[in-house]
Amino acid sequence: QEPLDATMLASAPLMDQKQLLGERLYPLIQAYHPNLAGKITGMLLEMDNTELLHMLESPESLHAKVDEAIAVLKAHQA
Amino acid sequence: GNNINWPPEFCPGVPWKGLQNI
Repeated sequence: QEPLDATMLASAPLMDQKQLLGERLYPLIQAYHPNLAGKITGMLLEMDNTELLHMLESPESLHAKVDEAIAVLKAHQA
Repeated sequence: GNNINWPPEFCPGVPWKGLQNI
C-alpha cells in the first residue's frame, strides 16, 4: 500500500478523505488497542486532516494522541 | 447528559459517518 500524502488526500472528495485516513490509522491503532481501535479511530478522525496525516508519519504523535483519546474515552464512560 | 453514542466508531471497509458537517 503506497503512503498517503497531502496531495493524494486533497484529490479525494471531502467525504472520502476521512475514510482514507481512517483506513490507514485503524490498523496502527489496533496494534496497541485491539478492543478500542474503532472508538479511538473515530475520535481521532474528528481532528484536522493535516494533523491526521502528521500522525501517520510520526508514531510518537500517534501514540500521544491515542493516549489522550483513551483518557477522554475513559472519562466519558465513567 | 452525555451522548451515549459518542464517539462514533470507525470500522474498516465501512463508510465513515462520524462527522455531521462535511
